[in-house]
Amino acid sequence: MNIFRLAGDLSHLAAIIILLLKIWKTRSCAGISGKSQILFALVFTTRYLDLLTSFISLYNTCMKIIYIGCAYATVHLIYMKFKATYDGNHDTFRIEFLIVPVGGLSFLVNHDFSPLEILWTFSIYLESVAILPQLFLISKTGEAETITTHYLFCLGVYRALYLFNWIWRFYFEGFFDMIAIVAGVVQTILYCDFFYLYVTKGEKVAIPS
Amino acid sequence: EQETTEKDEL
Repeated sequence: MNIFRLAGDLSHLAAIIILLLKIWKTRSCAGISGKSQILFALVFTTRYLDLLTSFISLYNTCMKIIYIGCAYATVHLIYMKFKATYDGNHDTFRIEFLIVPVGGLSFLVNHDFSPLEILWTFSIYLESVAILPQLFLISKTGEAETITTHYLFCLGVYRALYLFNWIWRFYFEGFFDMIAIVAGVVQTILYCDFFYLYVTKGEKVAIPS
Repeated sequence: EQETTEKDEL
């Protein structure tokens, strides 16, 4: 565990909690893509199946349970509790266009052709593109609330910090995982456009149509 | 060829 990795995890946690609190406090999930949240729930579920098979550390186990719990809580708030406020008309990204190719790729390019490993690979690939429905929704409505941009910013920071973590681990531990790194780079690039808007326009992001 | 890595990252 290095400082980039810890900061990345905490930034990820902050993003998840910011989103949950935003929905809870405003009693509304307007502007939030339920589809992205379903994808993230799927990402955590398929990645953390190893909770059942191996123990790494108390930190690791706790964080995994928190991530999974928060992801399902968010999906529940969007599709059940505050369904009336859900922006379904604008949240029209076809997630099968992500899930099917990502599923195929995880069968073709993985470290080991075993069920758990393929599911882990699937989760890594899927996470790298899971934010696309959210960005698509923002581009359709043309704007995002300040708090939503904070959420996206924290998610992007988490990804960028993980890149530094991998550089650190490569130099000091000789560790690298090519699948995670390539997917992580792709994911970080998806946030670059958003980062640019976040910095130049202040927090209230409006994407020119 | 890299072996299956330990999944200590989140």
